[in-house]
Amino acid sequence: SVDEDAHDEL
Amino acid sequence: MNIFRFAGDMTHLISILVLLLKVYATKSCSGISLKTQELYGIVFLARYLDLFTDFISVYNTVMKLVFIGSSLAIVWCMRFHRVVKRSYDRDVDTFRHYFLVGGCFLLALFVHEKFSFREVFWAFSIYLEAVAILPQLILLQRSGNVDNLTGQYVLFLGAYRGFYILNWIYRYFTEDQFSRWISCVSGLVQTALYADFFYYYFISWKNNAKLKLPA
Repeated sequence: SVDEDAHDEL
Repeated sequence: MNIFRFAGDMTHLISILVLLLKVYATKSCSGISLKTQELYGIVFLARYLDLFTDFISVYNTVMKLVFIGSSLAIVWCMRFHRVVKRSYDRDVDTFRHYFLVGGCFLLALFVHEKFSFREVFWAFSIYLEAVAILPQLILLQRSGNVDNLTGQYVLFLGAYRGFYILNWIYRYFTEDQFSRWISCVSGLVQTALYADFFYYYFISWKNNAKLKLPA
């Protein structure tokens, strides 16, 4: 699950 | 995902493959700073704490595992591999990198997006990555001549964050609530640190000469 502030960049 | 970020990730991956090639093909780590490799290991471990809790995509998870695995493998090789560790020159790799770790962690305690365990460690990893190349650049200046693979490793490693800067500009103009100022400012500092290396690399490429950094 991806919470809203997950960092999507490596 | 946009083309700039993908190009950045691929450039980063290439830099790691070039480093692995150098160490495994030549069984030597001459010209490589163990301290920079250790800093990168800390960067990835601190940044990817959410590796098992937040699933973004297969690509994201695989790349995180590759970055963590490769940085720890290089550190292991330079410290413990029977043949490789002999070529590690401790006397030129003298940067006191623990100050960088302490300083970046202190900064992250004060400057972060949210005061949570994960966000403080994420900001710490961003700040640390910006300065992680310093021991490597200092070592190259000390050791004078730079072998091709090491030069290409540093070149790609520096270029990848440059692509990320284009990615942030693109996202700023295409996404309404996009604000990654911690990454942007650190990414600009990180890329700026490579400026003189890029200059001397370009000069050596133009003159088709061996890359030499002035002491």
